Amino acid sequence: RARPKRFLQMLLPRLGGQQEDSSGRRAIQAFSKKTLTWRLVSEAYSSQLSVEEQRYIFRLAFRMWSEVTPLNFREDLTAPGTAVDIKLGFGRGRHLGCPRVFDGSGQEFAHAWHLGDIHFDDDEHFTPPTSDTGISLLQVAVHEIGHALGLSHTYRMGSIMQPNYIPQEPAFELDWSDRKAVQKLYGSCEGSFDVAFDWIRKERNRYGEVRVRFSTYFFRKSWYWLYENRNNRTRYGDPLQILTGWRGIPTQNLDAFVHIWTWTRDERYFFKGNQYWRYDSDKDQAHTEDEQGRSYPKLISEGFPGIPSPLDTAFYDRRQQLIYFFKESSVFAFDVNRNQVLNSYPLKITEAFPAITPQNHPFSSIDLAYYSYAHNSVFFFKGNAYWKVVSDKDKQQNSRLPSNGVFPKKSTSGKWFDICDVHPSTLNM
Amino acid sequence: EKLFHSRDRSDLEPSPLHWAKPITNLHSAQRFLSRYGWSEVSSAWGPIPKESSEAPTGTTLAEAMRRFQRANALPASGKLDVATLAAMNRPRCGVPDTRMPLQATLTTPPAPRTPLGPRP
Repeated sequence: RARPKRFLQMLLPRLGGQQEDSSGRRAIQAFSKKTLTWRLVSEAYSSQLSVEEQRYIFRLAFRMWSEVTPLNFREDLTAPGTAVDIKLGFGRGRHLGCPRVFDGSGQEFAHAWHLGDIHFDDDEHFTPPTSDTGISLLQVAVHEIGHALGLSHTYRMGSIMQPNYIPQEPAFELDWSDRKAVQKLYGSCEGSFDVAFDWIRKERNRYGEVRVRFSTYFFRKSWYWLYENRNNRTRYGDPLQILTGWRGIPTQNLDAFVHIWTWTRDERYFFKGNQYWRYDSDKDQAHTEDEQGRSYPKLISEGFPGIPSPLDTAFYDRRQQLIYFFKESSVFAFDVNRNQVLNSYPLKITEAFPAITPQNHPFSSIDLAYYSYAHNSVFFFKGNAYWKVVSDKDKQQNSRLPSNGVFPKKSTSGKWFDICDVHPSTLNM
Repeated sequence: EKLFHSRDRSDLEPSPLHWAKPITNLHSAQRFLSRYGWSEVSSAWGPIPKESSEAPTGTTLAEAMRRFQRANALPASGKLDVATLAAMNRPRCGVPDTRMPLQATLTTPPAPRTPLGPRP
């Protein structure tokens, strides 16, 4: 009974579907919830790949969209079929009660219903991502999911939404324009962060010269992203779990990171609660003990006397050789050479870092203080916004700016793009 | 079984009975243009139109052909030539294409007048 009913529903005007605006143009509708469920229908498996391979490929395809949108996708094997948002299946010719008949091998390889199901023509030779023959099931799935989400075809070079199948490199990804197209429907990724820092790496070139490189990382809850500043996006495939990438430190909800970097010191510390850990960048894991044999983690009160805990955030000022620790509405300036808080501190954050525009300030409980080598500036983050701190270069350009002043807030997602959560079930892909 | 020789079945060939009918003539090209939204004739995102009268004809057909040719970076002759046939026979998604404006553009086209289709 369900198939004829669905067919008739398709023919009837869809309630709450595409609506016309005053000019008669149809507006694209989008899913209204953040977590969408999907299922590969058991009576519609492909005859060409193992079920596990098919499910893995679809899981990866959904995850690729999740990496660039506020949407999460969860495979649902138990709910009633009508409760699953997107159902996928393979068929030949007349299939799955669908009014669109597949044409056999060649030409049409799949189709998708707006906000609905996805069908693949099993007469096509679908292959896994590792194959260089046939039609990549992953690529087709990403394309059809784009339709299900509300995207149309485009002939723009490089877009995954081109109507014709174009063999891509095995490592095809969603480019800037595809991301922005889907974000027009679902918005950009927002959210606060726990920790962010530029991780310094020293390398020697072939002449033996030491070169310094940095990688930008953002942490939130139990996962992290590497942010590629020159590409305006995160590394493909992120986020990853802290547990797998950063050994020996707490696996979630970090408070702060500080890199004390002077001519004689190169020390990296993570903070959580009343404790801190030192990270060994050479061994790529946390130190288990210091040079005197005392074990990590240590108490903040012992390593940084006068600093309260738990902290909101912290950053290291290389020029002054001070660590600024933030807690609620106060900031503490810690002299790393004298190992003590400066006499004039703590201060109100608004006093130490005054607002340039009155009342435009994070005020207290800052989520994150981050010094960016890419932008040569300190940034304060709170919620979905950031405030840039006046730098030496800003001062040179405008001497009237207050030292350590805070510029008006801006949206984080407008400067660091597409730092998106994924569904926890896909974190280990 | 379908014939193959490689362990990974990468050389698997479908039976000729399962091959899609290629687009070889004006009639099938007309249906293609209608099916994928290139003609002014209604191309409901639903069952395949069986009646040839639903396909574009005459100047409508030529204009639809030109639109398709422009979108595919082909000479916009409005005539069914070898290159246009080849473009029509390329593997593709079954969802209708968006309507292209009269001038070719490299920007993402606006929302289609032909609906992608309500959820079945």
